Amino acid sequence: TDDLRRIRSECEAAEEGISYARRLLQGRLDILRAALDQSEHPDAGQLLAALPAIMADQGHVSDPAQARSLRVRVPADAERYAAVIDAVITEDEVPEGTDSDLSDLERVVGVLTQVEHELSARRRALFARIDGLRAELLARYKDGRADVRDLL
Amino acid sequence: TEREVAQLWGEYADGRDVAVRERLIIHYAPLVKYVAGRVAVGMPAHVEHSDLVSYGIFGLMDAIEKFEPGRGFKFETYAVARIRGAIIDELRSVDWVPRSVRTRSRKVEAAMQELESALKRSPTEEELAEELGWSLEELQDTLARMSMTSIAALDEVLDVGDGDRITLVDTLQDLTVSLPEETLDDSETKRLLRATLTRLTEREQTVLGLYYFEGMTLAQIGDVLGVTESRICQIHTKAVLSLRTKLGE
Ligand SMILES: Nc1nc2c(ncn2[C@@H]2O[C@@H]3COP(=O)(O)O[C@H]4[C@@H](O)[C@H](n5cnc6c(=O)[nH]c(N)nc65)O[C@@H]4COP(=O)(O)O[C@H]3[C@H]2O)c(=O)[nH]1
Ligand SMILES: Nc1nc2c(ncn2[C@@H]2O[C@@H]3COP(=O)(O)O[C@H]4[C@@H](O)[C@H](n5cnc6c(=O)[nH]c(N)nc65)O[C@@H]4COP(=O)(O)O[C@H]3[C@H]2O)c(=O)[nH]1
Repeated sequence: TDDLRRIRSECEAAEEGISYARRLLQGRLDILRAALDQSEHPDAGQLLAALPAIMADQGHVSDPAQARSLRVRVPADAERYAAVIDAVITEDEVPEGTDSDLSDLERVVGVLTQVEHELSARRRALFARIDGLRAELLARYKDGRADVRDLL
Repeated sequence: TEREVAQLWGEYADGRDVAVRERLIIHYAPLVKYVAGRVAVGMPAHVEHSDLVSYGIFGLMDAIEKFEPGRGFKFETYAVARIRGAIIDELRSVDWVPRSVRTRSRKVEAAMQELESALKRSPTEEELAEELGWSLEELQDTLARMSMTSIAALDEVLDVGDGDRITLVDTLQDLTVSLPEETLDDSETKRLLRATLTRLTEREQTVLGLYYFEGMTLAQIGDVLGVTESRICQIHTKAVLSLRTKLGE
């Protein structure tokens, strides 16, 4: 059982890094899409006012029974993902309004959307693994092979 | 773009220009998405997610204002703490816990402390209900409404005397993510927390252990113990209260 917990903790540490990078990337992507929508006269002030709406999750559902204990911090390996994403964005995000900038913005949005899908796929794979390990642990707690006492 | 961000900070340090500040806010806004998404977990349904995001953006603006570049700290680390703090402070000021639950929860906590010092152990639910003059159902209903599964509910500061601000939620969650080998170099707070946990009832230890050590949801814990989720929610709330009372001694 200790091995099971160790593997699960390692997967969770990796998942924490991926989920952090994914959420930052989603935020970045949604801001760039909003900037594209304002293509005639993109304006930082207008974007700023729209930030709460852009950053919020659509259709957010919070069910306390499905809540799990979560850390809210910058994960240890956050830098690794930041470097990958930075390599994609080669110039300034808030467009100055000329056509050449706009097509470049569309290119960046296209590439970032792809990176976001890849991150989400890796995250889903990690969830499957973590939830599988947790289901096995859950079964051991139910039949007494695992006990909270050995954690305390 | 790392270089451009450093340049923005340089420009902002020079002139505190509003246009530069706006671009810093737009650049770091995704941090608010991350923090607001996680603080929202476990919150009662009536708390609007978009409000948490708005509070978070104020926290980000405050972090940009106060951050001192060049001192060797990562802005993201500082900003995430300030965004989370701003959301929780703002929730408290708008009374996110309904007043009726707040007054009843204060009575439960006071009765808990009273009985704890009289009995020298955690009271049972029956003893707690009797002290309050409530029925057992009334007590369980209040415990369920006090839902302590969200970070905001547990962001209570623990004064353990070593100076820095430690919250119950940080301490409990520290227990979750650390790998078994890492627990050797526990801080005093963690050691105290572990010693206190072993003084709770067996069922409370199980619920806290499965929630914070094993990262399970209340629904999964209900499955292990063969009881409903709302019952687990009540046991979890009473266990956290009991822990808080003991740690406050
Ligand atoms: N409660 C909960 N449900 C979750 C979570 N992660 C994934 N899901 C669920 O699983 C679906 C697929 O997620 P995905 O593969 O990451 O695929 C996602 C992801 O690639 C992307 N996405 C999700 N949120 C955002 C966002 O805020 N901005 C951007 N730009 N993309 C997003 O869009 C895809 C579809 O998203 P949805 O329609 O929301 O559909 C999501 C959602 O219903 C989670 O942490 N909590
Ligand atoms: N083992 C396991 N862990 C899981 C699973 N789903 C989510 N998690 C983890 O649990 C955290 C909280 O999930 P949530 O309560 O659904 O809360 C989520 C959810 O409300 C929202 N969210 C994130 N991605 C999506 C999405 O694609 N669609 C929707 N609709 N909401 C999302 O943002 C919140 C925070 O997301 P994160 O920071 O990524 O943090 C997530 C993620 O680290 C799962 O199936 N198995």
